[in-house]
Amino acid sequence: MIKVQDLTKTYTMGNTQVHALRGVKLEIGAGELVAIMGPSGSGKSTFMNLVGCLDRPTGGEYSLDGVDVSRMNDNQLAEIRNEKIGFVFQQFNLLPRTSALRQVELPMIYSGVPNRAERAMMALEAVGLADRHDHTPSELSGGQQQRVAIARALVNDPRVLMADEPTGALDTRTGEEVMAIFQRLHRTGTTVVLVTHEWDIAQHCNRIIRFKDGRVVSDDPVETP
Amino acid sequence: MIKVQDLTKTYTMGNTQVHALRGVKLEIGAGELVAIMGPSGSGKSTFMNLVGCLDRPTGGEYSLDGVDVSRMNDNQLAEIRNEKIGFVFQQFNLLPRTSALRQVELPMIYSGVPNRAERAMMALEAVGLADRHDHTPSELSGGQQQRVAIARALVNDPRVLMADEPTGALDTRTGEEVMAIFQRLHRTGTTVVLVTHEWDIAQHCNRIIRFKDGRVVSDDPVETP
Ligand SMILES: Nc1ncnc2c1ncn2[C@@H]1O[C@H](COP(=O)(O)OP(=O)(O)OP(=O)(O)O)[C@@H](O)[C@H]1O
Ligand SMILES: Nc1ncnc2c1ncn2[C@@H]1O[C@H](COP(=O)(O)OP(=O)(O)OP(=O)(O)O)[C@@H](O)[C@H]1O
Ligand SMILES: [Mg+2]
Ligand SMILES: [Mg+2]
Repeated sequence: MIKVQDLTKTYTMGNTQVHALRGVKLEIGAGELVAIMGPSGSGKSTFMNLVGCLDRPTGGEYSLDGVDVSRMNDNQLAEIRNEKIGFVFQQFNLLPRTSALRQVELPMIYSGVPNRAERAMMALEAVGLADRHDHTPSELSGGQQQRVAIARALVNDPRVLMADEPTGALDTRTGEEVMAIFQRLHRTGTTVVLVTHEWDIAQHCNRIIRFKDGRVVSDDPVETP
Repeated sequence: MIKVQDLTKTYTMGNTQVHALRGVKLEIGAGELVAIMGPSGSGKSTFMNLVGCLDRPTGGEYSLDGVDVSRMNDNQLAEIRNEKIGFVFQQFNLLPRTSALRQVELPMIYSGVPNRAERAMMALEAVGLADRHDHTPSELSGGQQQRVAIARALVNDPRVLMADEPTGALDTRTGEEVMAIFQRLHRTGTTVVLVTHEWDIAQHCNRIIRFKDGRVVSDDPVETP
């Protein structure tokens, strides 16, 4: 499903260069549930943005579901993203002054899905927020905003769900409820890639890939207890 | 240092009311290191915003360092906030397009402290970000932004440090480094109140206050191992 070879991302600021990813090679098969871990600043979000078709690599190859996306232009990236990927951002990226229901409806407007309001309400119910559907982000707690972002990423039944620290703002029990949703998706064939700092969350996955200084330093299966 | 009695906060949205805090009574003494825990949406950030003098209660009493702040106007609240409190926001609240160094300098401009750039650099060094001092928020990882927000809260030597989930975006090791800073402050007499979802972080504190549905449901000392 996801195949990268020598994936590189260098940010240029004035006359300094930041090597956020230094040649990453890995493959993630359809239906896997993978945890990405590593220290702050090690390149995890950079990797997620490239694989999520939100940004373009400086070098290397990336093919998603057999299609080479490394050299696509912005329109083509946007199309493949809306069609195949659900993305939960580390900072949620909700639209200000927009109700929770509307946030979750938006991806379905782009893809022309019918019964948006009903499906959006079901997604909000799945994350425990049906009674906050009319709240805008400033009227929601941090963890509630995160769950709206999760509902929005799920609502279009994506082939690949990419979640950058989806439980960071959640208490243990709410975090477990979100992981139960991701595991259910994984069992129905969705490929799930999530970044986490929490070992307990990583144990719900079947594989842990660790980043350090822009490189993959380990890639191991999770032993089921 | 912090004394609240029957503290209440009700948000009114159109014709519905959200009772975020339903009469909280507690006292935190000078120099304590307190963890606030509880489920997503239970009222922790609302409590922190009131005690941090960022918002006004709907009802109840609050005195900070012996001064009644419950009925102060916005200017008086801003003054006492800049003088006594360092606040780390759950969503960081950094200024866009502003370098890390400048973010940390800003509180010192308001309070008229000299040698701002030097002191700001030392605060960034303390959180491991001296080499990112010229990066704006969009050029920093999530955990790096969080650490800039921590440096900014510390730089003015506040009497009370209020941190709303200060390690949420950090890996375990970086989170431990931040807790070491908070413990050092606590030992020199700063009162530290932090919200966390992580049990390991709460164990660094000497007291855990738990919230549920807008109320305090438990308030216990941490047994030192
Ligand atoms: N401005 C607002 N208007 C209406 N409701 C609000 C507003 N701000 C917060 N709320 C509601 O008040 C409740 C408490 O919110 P608060 O942010 O204090 O929770 P929290 O304990 O910090 O949660 P989290 O752990 O998810 O950050 C939530 O249910 C939220 O929806
Ligand atoms: N737009 C940018 N310009 C310059 N440097 C950047 C930019 N975005 C990220 N960086 C740098 O690239 C490195 C990797 O950032 P990235 O966001 O991928 O880290 P991360 O592993 O997600 O960290 P965290 O766990 O803190 O979220 C960081 O050191 C960061 O400062
Ligand atoms: Mg990140
Ligand atoms: Mg909160």
